[in-house]
Amino acid sequence: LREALGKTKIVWKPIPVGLGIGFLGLLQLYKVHQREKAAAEEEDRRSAASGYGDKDERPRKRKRIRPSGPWTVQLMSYLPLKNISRVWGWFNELKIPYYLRVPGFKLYSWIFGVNLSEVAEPDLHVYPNLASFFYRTLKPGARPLSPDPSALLSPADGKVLAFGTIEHGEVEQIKGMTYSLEALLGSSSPTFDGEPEDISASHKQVEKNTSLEEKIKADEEFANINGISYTLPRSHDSKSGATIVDASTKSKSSSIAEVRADLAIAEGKRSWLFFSSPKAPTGLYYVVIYLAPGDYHRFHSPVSWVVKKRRHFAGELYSVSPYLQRTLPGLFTLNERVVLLGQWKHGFFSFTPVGATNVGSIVINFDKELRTNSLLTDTEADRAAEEAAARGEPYCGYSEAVYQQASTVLGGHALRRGEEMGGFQLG
Amino acid sequence: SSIVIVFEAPKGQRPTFDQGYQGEDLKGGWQWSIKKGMKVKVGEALGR
Repeated sequence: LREALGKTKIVWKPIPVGLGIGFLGLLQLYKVHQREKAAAEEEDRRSAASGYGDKDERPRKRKRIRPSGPWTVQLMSYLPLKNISRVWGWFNELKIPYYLRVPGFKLYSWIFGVNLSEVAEPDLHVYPNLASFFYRTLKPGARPLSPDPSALLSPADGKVLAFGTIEHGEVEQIKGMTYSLEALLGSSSPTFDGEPEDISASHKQVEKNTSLEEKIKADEEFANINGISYTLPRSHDSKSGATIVDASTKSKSSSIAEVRADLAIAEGKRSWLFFSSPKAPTGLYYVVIYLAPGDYHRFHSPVSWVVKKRRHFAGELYSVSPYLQRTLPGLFTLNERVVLLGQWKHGFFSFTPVGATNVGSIVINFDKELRTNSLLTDTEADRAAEEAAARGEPYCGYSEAVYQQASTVLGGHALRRGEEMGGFQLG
Repeated sequence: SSIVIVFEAPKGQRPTFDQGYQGEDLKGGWQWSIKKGMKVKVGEALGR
């Protein structure tokens, strides 16, 4: 043995990269599992404290979505997509060695068709990892806005998958496959008013029969008198169950001015109230834009509008590739998404970024409270489902927040056309 | 990832016979300027 040990030549070899990545992936999965276990234990304690002593007596957790479809879709529904997405996000945040950054990003750009000449940062070494490169900004002026003031602008770089009118409350995903507007946006979307519950009847009365300027003035007076409801950073609307939040970033004064002007122009043509103008009959329209992996992944406001509510559907994280959109009916109503509801000059306006397995995190610049693809929101959704079950009510499937700002009298967060709203981040 | 925009817009009005209606489509309503499968970039007009 001594002879063998002494005479055997020791050869050092690097561990294969794949093995290293696999090990780190497993380690991350283990950590996620441990966190989930801890969260479940915390939930057990909380439920026990709330009177559900016996585990069997407790309402069951939110059921995982099991969509119908071909075997590939069935198989996919059994994959831990959210965990995969989180591991993918973590992996993409690992620092890439300095000298590998430029060739790595160039290879990525070549594969996915990224135009490097329009990237704001010419030195690719600045991006420490793929996640930061993926969320890159563009040079000023790289995306000129259409000069037509009446145009609906494209919010992102991508491909138009579908567009058209909404008939009988149904949106067509791909020819022959439809889903209801209510399933996509949540219930009662066209009739919301975005106001906290404690608005007085007189204030409502003022709103009904006045011009925009009078309404703004009334809003200002109302805000002065009832400042608490506008200035509290976080409160709860007991009627709708919505959380009232201050938009984290205040609307720019130019945005407020532009939205005000836009609404004032429309005011001459139609009533402020929804679906109430006899002169201009309106319809509901939709457009779906698909962002490929190489596309610029920040999104911008398509029009000047006021965002009043945010609804976060925890959902799942299926891929939203055109193949899956063809094969999985109602894909957008299954996936995690953030529905922003508001108003523009013609009435109702909604903007819905839909997450996918690789780009699980949706960021809204003016909403720092929003957490998507997070264990915390999953737990909150489970809790909400439990509470709804305990009350004997169906779970609505989303958490809601109402945007209020002390300085904004438009009743929400004003966005100018072309203004950056947020984006999609890896994992 | 995908973005779905749902919005309300004018349907347009059919001119009355008094205004010289000759069987044409609705006037002044929402008009798309895109096609299915078309590539678009931030800021391009999708409709007006």
